[in-house]
Amino acid sequence: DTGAAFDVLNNDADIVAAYGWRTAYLTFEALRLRDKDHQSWNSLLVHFWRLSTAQSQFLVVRNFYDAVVANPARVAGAVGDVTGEVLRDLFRLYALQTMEQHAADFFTSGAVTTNQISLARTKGISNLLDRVRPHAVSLVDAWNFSDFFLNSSLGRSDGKVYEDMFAKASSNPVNNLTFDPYVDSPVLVKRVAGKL
Amino acid sequence: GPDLLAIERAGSGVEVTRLSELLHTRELINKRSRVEAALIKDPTFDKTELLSMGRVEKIQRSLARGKAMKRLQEKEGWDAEEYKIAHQAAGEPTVYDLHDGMFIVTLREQGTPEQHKLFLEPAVNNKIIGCYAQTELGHGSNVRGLETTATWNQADQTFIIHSPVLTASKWWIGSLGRTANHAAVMAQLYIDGKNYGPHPFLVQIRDLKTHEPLENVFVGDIGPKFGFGSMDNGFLLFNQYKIPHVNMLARFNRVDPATGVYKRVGAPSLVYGTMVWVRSNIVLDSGSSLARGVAIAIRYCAIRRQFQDRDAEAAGATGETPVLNYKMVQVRLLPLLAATYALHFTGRGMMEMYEANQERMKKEDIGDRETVKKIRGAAPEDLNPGAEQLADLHATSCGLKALGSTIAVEGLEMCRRACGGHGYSSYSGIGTWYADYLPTATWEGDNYMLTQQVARYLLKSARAVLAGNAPKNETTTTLQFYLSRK
Repeated sequence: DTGAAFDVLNNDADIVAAYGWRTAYLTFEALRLRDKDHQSWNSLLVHFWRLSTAQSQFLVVRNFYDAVVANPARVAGAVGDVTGEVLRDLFRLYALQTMEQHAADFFTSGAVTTNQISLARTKGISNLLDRVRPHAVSLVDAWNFSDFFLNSSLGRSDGKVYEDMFAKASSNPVNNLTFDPYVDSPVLVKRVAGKL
Repeated sequence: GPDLLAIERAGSGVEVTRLSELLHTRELINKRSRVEAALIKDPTFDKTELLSMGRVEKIQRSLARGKAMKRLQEKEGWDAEEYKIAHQAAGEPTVYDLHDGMFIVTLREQGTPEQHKLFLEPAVNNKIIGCYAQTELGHGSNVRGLETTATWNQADQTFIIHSPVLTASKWWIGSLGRTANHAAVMAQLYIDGKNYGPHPFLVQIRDLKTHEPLENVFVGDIGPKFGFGSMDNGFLLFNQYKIPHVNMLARFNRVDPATGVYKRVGAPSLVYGTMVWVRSNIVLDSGSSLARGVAIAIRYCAIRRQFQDRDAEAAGATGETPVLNYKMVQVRLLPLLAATYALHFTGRGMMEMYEANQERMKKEDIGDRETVKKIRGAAPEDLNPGAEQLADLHATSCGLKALGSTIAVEGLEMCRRACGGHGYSSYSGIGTWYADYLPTATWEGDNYMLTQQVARYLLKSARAVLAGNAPKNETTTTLQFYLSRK
């Protein structure tokens, strides 16, 4: 019913296969251009960049699939059912969003139809954003970055964004300079001891 | 802020601790805590003033931090992984990074046991400080185009290192500008007027006591740049500078001092293995590098309230909407959040492949000498039939390095902009990190250039599939499946 080689909206394994199909299509197209049409290496560089990107995206999607989708029991054993399902949503979100951004390649290769791309955009990705959104903060917490490591007012783990922004601004060394704004004065600026 | 993040955390069923352990392992998490605790106690690693420093202050501070980190490593007994963690947590590169990351690796990989005793041991003990001088002013990633020469002088059994033209000046060399007193220099080897291509030479460039440049060596820092302000990147010119025979790194190639005859003695496929290892690490790091920006942007966008949702307003709701609830923000940040996990698991898979291949190569002695004779300048898949897996790994590492670091670079900028006006403040924590991460898209192979390596490998695989003599691996299986089904 999908009208294409793969059912990327309902089958995670088909998503991986669609990425592999697109890479193979681009490879044989490049081979034809080089070996049969005898196009110069230089003229094919842009095609090669597209081909390499496709191959690497295939590998990323396949590795992500192997890690979080291929063996749900193993993942659930490691992180629990809920987290396992969220990881699978992340897989679908990454794979479908990347597919949508490179829709022309997938469509041209026959891996998917335009209707599938349209559905991925309007329903698949949008629904996945809704599903991932409640877990976004927890999913970044899991990276386990300390505040010392991040050195960020906006990304503080305790959420004290505005307090920290204000404290850092107040204590920044420019506030320890005394300005002489009068244009006739030879003194431009000097440091003074003391704080704002 | 605090309440809002607490609400976010309470609303999610994700088991953060278990997920952290899946990503990093409990052992690594504990190591991080221990290392960061040691850094926080040392005032040298206080980050308060870093963001307001100019280049000159940054370099001075970098030297102090680098020394302090090496002393801490000794005091705390850190292993290599803990030392790496300390570097990442410290927040900026130090002037010793290329000594640790490239100079020592080059000596280890390309030196003979005798040279290990002479050079590697003092380097590991920081008695000599070095850098890896390959890139030249007129030649970036094209090692074959290098112009620095190393001419064998049979009369006194020395090599004469020389920079014949301005464009032969070594350039962009990390840790060379002010720090290094030695350099592993890539130069074109000439014997009796014949060019044998680029080879590595160990060259002392500064006095070990005064730290002044030695005679006929012109060396210095190349100046300010985009990011990496705490690193001294150097230039280096030689004027007919003599070095002893033992200073040619001779694990794979050597010149017989008695006869002046050039010999190959090792398996250069192992050098490709090092490149694969470096790129595999870049792939693995790209996930966490991007995650830094994503963590900041998502936490901030969960706290930040701005405007009111149009439909909610019509329904009578009051108050501003969390920025992260807007679809236009979600569609920029949440796929990047997914990408952090995707890249991390890919990097891990890549490292596993690399380690499996190294084990296999050790067993099979890949790079046998019969084949090695033929392969000056050859690609890894041409080395010998047994190196096919290395060829697959080489192409995979090139493509994934390019894709992973591109996703991270572009994603970090997306995160910064998702933070609106505050994303421009250095206190956001993204801008400085972005600038320091950005060169990853260029070093270890420019991301656009690298894609040719992947394409070349895929074309070769496709030809083999059509000819019916393809080795069995994931790439050829995918191509065969396509041919059978299209």
